[in-house]
Amino acid sequence: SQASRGEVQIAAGAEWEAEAEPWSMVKPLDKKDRPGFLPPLFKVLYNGQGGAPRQQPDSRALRYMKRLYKSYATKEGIPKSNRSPLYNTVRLFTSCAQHEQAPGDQVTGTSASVDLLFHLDHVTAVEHLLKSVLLFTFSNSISFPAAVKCVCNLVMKEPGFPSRNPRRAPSSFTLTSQLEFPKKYKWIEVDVTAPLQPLVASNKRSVHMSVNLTCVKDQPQPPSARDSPLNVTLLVPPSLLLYLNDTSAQAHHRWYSLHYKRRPSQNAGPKRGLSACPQGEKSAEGVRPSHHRR
Amino acid sequence: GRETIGLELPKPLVPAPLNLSEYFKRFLFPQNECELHDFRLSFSQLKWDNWIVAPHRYNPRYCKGDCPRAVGHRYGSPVHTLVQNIIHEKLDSSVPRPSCVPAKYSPLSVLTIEPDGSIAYKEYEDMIATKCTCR
Repeated sequence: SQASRGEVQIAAGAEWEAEAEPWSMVKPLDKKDRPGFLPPLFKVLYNGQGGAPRQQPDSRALRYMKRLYKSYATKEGIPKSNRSPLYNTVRLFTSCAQHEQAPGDQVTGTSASVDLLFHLDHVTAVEHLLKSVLLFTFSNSISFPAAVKCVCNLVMKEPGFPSRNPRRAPSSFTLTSQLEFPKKYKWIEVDVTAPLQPLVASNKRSVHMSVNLTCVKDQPQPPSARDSPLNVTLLVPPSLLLYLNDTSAQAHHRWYSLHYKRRPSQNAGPKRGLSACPQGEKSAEGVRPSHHRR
Repeated sequence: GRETIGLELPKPLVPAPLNLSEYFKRFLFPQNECELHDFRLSFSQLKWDNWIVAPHRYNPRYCKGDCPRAVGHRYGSPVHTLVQNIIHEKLDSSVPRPSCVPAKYSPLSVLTIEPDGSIAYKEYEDMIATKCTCR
């Protein structure tokens, strides 16, 4: 009936309003909203803590992220437009438990394979994975030639599964380029999006893998016996870097502002002047202007 | 001042030179007009620098000042603002005058340390006021 449909619309409107109200977080979060859902600033306003005590991050990882921040934002924190508009979040995780499985092999230049466990508790349900990278750092004692080719052997495991028989066949990745940083540490990124995508999408809270790296000089003629492979020693176990798109209302959606000059929240914003009113009236009253002259 | 008028010869009433900008300033646009102000803070003042690594300085800016009576579309204000002003002045002063509030914002990039020691680069919407309006 007409009345019930009206009620339904009002209810729907109220429901939408509640959902759309990002500030309605003052109410206690229900289970599905992981703590990470609240941007840190609101978390402080909400529970009044000046930031709960935190584990100190790995200094090399912090140095890498500070460098990433400088390339993505100005000193005042204004995002630069020089990066892909698709992601608005980058998270770096250091492995919380790793132990060497098999020692490295100087002859083949293979680094020791390490067992890595990453806890992804702070990846929230609204953060969608776009790209994932293992970040290897080397000490400056290694003088890489101009081009180097590394092969990364990666075995994904079920967390908590005995390391003797990993659940999945080993998958190896060939790295063909090296990222040169003018710092004393060299960083090498290995794209591991493919094996990680299903885990992050299914909200897995931890990722367990073992990895080793073999690097040889990248030269046109096949390496001869005399070419000793590079002696690669992993300074620290690799970090895991996730490039995500945070789809929550508080996150900045650059691709949205690129396409639409005005975001929904700004529709209530200032009209350019009287010229905007007739447009507003038409859309507001939904009357056809042809036979309603103002 | 009655006697002073008596003493002096009546001067010809010549209007003072019309200073338009003075007139506008005095009658149409109040002295402390609604506009954007800076407020630079560092997260160490809030004792948040143990988890917000960057930026070191943050200027959220804010809007402050009186809204002129004839607001018109100078502030991008809807006609409702003028109506509210008239109600306040002519009908019921308990209805507040229009307020000076932000109309547009820009995002902010932050680098934070999560409780488990992982590091996050995030961009948040609407963290810096960039334009004011009267509403």
